[in-house]
Amino acid sequence: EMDDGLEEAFSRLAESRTNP
Amino acid sequence: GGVGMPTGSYVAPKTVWLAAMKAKGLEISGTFARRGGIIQMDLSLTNKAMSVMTDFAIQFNRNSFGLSPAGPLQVLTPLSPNQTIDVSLPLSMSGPIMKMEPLNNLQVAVKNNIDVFYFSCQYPLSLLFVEDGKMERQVFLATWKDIPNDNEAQFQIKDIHLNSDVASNKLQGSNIFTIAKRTVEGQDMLYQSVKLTNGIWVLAEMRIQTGNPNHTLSIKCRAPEVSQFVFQCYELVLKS
Repeated sequence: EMDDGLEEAFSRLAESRTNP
Repeated sequence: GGVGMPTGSYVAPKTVWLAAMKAKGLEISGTFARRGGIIQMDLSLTNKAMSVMTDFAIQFNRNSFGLSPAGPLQVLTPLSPNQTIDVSLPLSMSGPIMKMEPLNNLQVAVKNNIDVFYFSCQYPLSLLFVEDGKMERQVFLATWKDIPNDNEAQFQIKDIHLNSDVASNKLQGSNIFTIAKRTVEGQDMLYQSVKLTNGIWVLAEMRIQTGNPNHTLSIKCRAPEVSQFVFQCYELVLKS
């Protein structure tokens, strides 16, 4: 579950960088 | 390298560091290599004088990362006129430190039986990229957030025709590690980390768009003066 959280966090980071 | 070659970081071709006309006939060309954590200065010494050269020794001036010879310069036989010998000098990072301009500049003194000669050369920062530079994913996310935006530098890596997996593998050979990859709106975003021998961490985001040979590299580091030198290494490795 913790790893799922990390996966999600990287997705959010990539999203935020593409659409700031 | 081909099949069976030891793997290691990118090694640039040797270039002439000391011209014979400036050193009473001694020509020195060289490059730097990191192989499995061992750092070396690879030198070719050529005698372009009329007499034999002996009694070689080498010394470094203090430099930004404490690079210093880990042993003597091993030239075991006299160097005859027109003879070239290749020597590998093992290096350590435990020498005295003084910030150089540019940061990766190294001032070297070489002596032989004729005189002492001085030259400067620059090492690729990848010489200092350690093998355990893969940051924990959680630590990466926290550190990326923690480093202020003012410390972020952006660069264009132009004319690279590699997809993100090939680029990632190539970079890993020089201890630039991919921690995560995401695809957003047709762009692959690679999150990467690098650790220098002095413990400085460098975090990077590389954007690769399908069909676009120009990649965007964003670098975040608490010591932002190293960023442009890390960018240089990306270019060298990806274009090699």
